[in-house]
Amino acid sequence: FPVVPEKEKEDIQFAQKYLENFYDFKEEKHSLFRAQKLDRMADKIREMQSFFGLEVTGQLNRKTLDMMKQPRCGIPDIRS
Amino acid sequence: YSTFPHSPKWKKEDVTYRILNYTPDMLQADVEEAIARAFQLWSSVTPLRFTRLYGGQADIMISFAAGFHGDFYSFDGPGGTLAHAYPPSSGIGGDAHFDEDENWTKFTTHSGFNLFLVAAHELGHSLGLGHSNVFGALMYPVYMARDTRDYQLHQDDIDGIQALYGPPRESPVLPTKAFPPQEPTELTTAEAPTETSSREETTENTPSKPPSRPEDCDPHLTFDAITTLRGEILFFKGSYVWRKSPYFSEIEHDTISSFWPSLVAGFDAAYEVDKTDRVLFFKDNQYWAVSGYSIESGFPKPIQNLGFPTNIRKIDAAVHDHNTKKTYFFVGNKYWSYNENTKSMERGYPRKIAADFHGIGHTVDAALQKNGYFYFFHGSNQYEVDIKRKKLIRTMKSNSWFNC
Repeated sequence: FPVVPEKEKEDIQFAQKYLENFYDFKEEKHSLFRAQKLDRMADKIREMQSFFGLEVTGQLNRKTLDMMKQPRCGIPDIRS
Repeated sequence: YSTFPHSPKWKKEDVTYRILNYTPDMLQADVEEAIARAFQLWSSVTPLRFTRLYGGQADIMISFAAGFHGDFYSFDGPGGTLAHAYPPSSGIGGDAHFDEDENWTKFTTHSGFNLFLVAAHELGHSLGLGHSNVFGALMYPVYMARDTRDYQLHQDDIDGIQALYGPPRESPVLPTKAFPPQEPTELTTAEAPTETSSREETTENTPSKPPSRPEDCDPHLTFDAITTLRGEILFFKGSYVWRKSPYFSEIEHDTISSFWPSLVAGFDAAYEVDKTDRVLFFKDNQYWAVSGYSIESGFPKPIQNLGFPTNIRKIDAAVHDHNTKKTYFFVGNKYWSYNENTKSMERGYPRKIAADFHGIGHTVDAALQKNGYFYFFHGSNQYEVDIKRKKLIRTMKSNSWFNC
């Protein structure tokens, strides 16, 4: 279904937290370019999609977000 | 499977554990039983032996806590993260923490988390395993409610833990059936085996393993039941499910229990009423209604509720016609027509299948409606029938949907 803009922002924040917790995503505090952050986030989304056997698009689509919202173990899925 | 960086593991076979506190959600005895069973899963496939301590420092300290609880990984309230555990080492190494904000239970329900399943997963970490991306493995990071009565480790989990500790020294210690049935759910069929609650000796009989899943392109592949479900097509055989999605070209393989843990395997028939987002499963003289993962309360119900005479003890196949809102039930060489609007069997049935569906002169194992056609499956063949004219168009192999 179409996503309400505020909901979208919320979803991105949720996804960012998830990727920080479980996929070693580090937000570079001093990165000036929003696009850079989204790029790096897309990489991490791809990693997560590949781990769960989802279609690897790098996009925060519905299936990817649904998987992120599943109850789960607190240990990261990948470690640097 | 995966391990932690540098593959830390216990350098001894005798590992101790201690339960520091309990969740108010469960009886203390049930918490202890769930954790003991979880340890037994791993001891049955490795040389490891686990001894419980009642005081002092144990290798694996087990506790329940909410929110911030003294390490750098605070819990997050209900849902989300359920628990975590540390890889083998001194100090906090091996310890397992469970989020007290979750609803812990000894059953498999859709409203709580089964402590045995989550504990078994976390103890995998306590012994050195990381997460696995194999769907259905215990070390898969996402919680999946499943039937735990005869729970067995996935081969991927066994491969992982034996890569760290090797196989058990003597023949595997089989889990005793000493525990009372853990899941007296009302959803079990009358034939469900009843477990004794008295302590039994370990027997040599290994629990019977379900037959392995036939290959997708096995020319002799037959199906018990087939249904659509939210745009996908699910093919059932025994406990196995082949899933064809309009979004992915690959066929996904699952088991019935990974979607509906409390349903028995081996359906007779299944059909979807898409307008109500409802799928009905039939086995023997009972049927269940599900919507996605959730099983509607009040089921199973006897098939007589749908209007079948009492002499009908099971059905062969069912298919719902989305256009006419009629559902056809196939039994032997006859079929019934059920009106989903009036919730009643139509008059004048049963009728002979061959009389109305030209070219279909045999029983129907499974049935499907797709793209304006009915597909009647019989053995390893399927018959495409034009719904309006009820005329046979062509015959194909039953597994032609699998891109063979």
